[in-house]
Amino acid sequence: VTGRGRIDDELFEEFEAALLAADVSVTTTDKILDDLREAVRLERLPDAKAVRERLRQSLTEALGEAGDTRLKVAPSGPSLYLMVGVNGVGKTTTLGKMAYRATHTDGKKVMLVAGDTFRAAAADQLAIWAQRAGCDFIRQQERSDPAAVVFDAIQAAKARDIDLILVDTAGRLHNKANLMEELRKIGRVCERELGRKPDEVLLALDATTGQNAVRQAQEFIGAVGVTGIALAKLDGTARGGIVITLREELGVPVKIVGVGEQPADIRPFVPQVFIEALLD
Amino acid sequence: SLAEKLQAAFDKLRGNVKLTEADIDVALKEVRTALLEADVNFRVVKDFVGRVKERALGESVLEGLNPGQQVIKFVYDEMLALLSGDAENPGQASALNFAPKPPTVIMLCGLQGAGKTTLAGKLAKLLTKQGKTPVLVACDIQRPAAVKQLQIVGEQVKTPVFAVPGGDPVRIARDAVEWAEANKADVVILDTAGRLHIDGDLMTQLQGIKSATHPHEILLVLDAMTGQDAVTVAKEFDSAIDVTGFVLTKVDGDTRGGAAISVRSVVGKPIKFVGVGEKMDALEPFYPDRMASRILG
Ligand SMILES: Nc1nc2c(ncn2[C@@H]2O[C@H](COP(=O)(O)OP(=O)(O)OP(=O)(O)O)[C@@H](O)[C@H]2O)c(=O)[nH]1
Ligand SMILES: Nc1nc2c(ncn2[C@@H]2O[C@H](COP(=O)(O)OP(=O)(O)OP(=O)(O)O)[C@@H](O)[C@H]2O)c(=O)[nH]1
Ligand SMILES: [Mg+2]
Ligand SMILES: [Mg+2]
Repeated sequence: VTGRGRIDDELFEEFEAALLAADVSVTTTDKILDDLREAVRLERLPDAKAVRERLRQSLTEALGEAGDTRLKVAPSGPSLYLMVGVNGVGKTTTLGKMAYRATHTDGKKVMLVAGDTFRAAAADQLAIWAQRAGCDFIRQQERSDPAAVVFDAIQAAKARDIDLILVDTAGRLHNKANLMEELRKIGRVCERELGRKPDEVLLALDATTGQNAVRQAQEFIGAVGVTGIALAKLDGTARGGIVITLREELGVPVKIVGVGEQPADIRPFVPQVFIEALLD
Repeated sequence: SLAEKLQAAFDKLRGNVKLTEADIDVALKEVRTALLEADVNFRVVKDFVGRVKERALGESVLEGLNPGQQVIKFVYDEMLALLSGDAENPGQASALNFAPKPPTVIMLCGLQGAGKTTLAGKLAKLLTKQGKTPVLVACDIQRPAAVKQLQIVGEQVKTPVFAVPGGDPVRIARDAVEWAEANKADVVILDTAGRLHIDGDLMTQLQGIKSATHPHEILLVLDAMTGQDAVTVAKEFDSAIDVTGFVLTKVDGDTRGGAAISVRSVVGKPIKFVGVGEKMDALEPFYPDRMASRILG
């Protein structure tokens, strides 16, 4: 008895429970554990401690290369990040935190764009974040066409020498065809006015979301392309394990993590830290 | 769908009169996967599958059904019983509790972004239609523009909004009830700030709002796309403030909604309504049979 634990069915049941509880999908969990059993055999892992370490390693690898988590910066002119996602997941708050950090820490000239022209007090909410960040802010009347707001914002950004345009959009369920079409239109306007695709299209995801995150990602990727995930509310008890599935099956990396409601509550995504918390 | 998967699994067993334990185990593995993919909590799935197995063991295959259909029927029946709480009249479960003497106080609570403020407006509209005179209360004074959001919602549903700039949520709630009594508003709808169940200070604040207003309804508002965490959230809120029911929101999405089973079975309180859109009329009573069919895909 080494005190490091036996490798047996009970150990693998413990792993399975941890992964499922973290919202890792059944398919991904089965695949990870099958690969792990194979690794135990091929690598002659000696005890539970070694298997646990191997699991940690394979999960971290599944989340992608270190470079994947960096936010892209345009070679010249303003960079544009488009924030998209379903209702209430944390788009506006995440964008506000990003504006705050880019302005205060990175010394950039930032413009926040109120692309949500639908929901009650959406622009007012973003306006408060622009005040906190001390950055530029563009809004139009409620019910105006969001694509028109984005068009005007890009012209203004070029005129005002803005480094970073952060575009907020209305929450929309991915199964609503008319709303996804509206998003496509916003994407087309960005592309036309920038002369290239947005530098980042961030899909905001609530860490408490279960398997539906896969459906969300599929539809948003199809509509406007997704370059990264902003995983919000990771300060709760949900572990957000579905992002492992999203990386493995759809190739989308997590780029930012939200850990609270204050301006400073934002972190770059670090796979090791994420997997550590997941397996705890 | 699960029904199709079970059909396929059982196709080779046609003509059997009794379900053997081996047959049942094959079927239950499919059921387990389907429920996990529908976001039912994995411990709840374990108990659920165990109960279905007990029912299925030793039962003869019903006339006209093959074993796959038989198992589906057991699963559906078990799920329906769970979601309706074996209520004599399932429709009864979604009725709101009103105070014997007005005003009735309804407190909405839940995680950030679940849909509380939107629900507050929907409830006000529904109650107005039922001949009541509700008032909306802005107890969220921390989220940027939260009060303004509720005020706009109030305008949309022609309901007064009680708000105190820079106030304290517990005092606002208490003062709102006094205002309602003085102004003959017979329902007080308290919209509270989204909070984490692990935030000690904010959970204490919620308990403070409860003690100050003695709500007749305490509704935990839960996003239908919530995954495994639903059980933890529901248990923590329930143990802190003893909820009277749940409202599942964003059911107009395509999430299977397994969180409904998880919270109903672990906390044992009824799901009263479902939110089915962003507009103020997008509120429906909870129908257990519709939810069961949806979860089973
Ligand atoms: N605890 C916690 N709360 C968060 C986090 N990010 C956002 N929130 C809260 O979640 C709620 C919803 O955030 P919003 O930024 O309004 O979400 P949204 O996606 O813009 O919502 P819609 O525009 O209505 O679709 C707010 O109460 C935020 O303060 C986070 O990382 N942690
Ligand atoms: N499609 C759909 N959207 C909904 C539903 N209920 C709420 N929403 C949307 O979800 C988002 C969040 O709703 P809110 O009412 O602001 O949520 P909240 O719980 O008050 O958020 P916090 O106060 O920040 O905790 C908004 O975009 C709403 O329009 C629903 O049933 N269906
Ligand atoms: Mg928003
Ligand atoms: Mg709210």
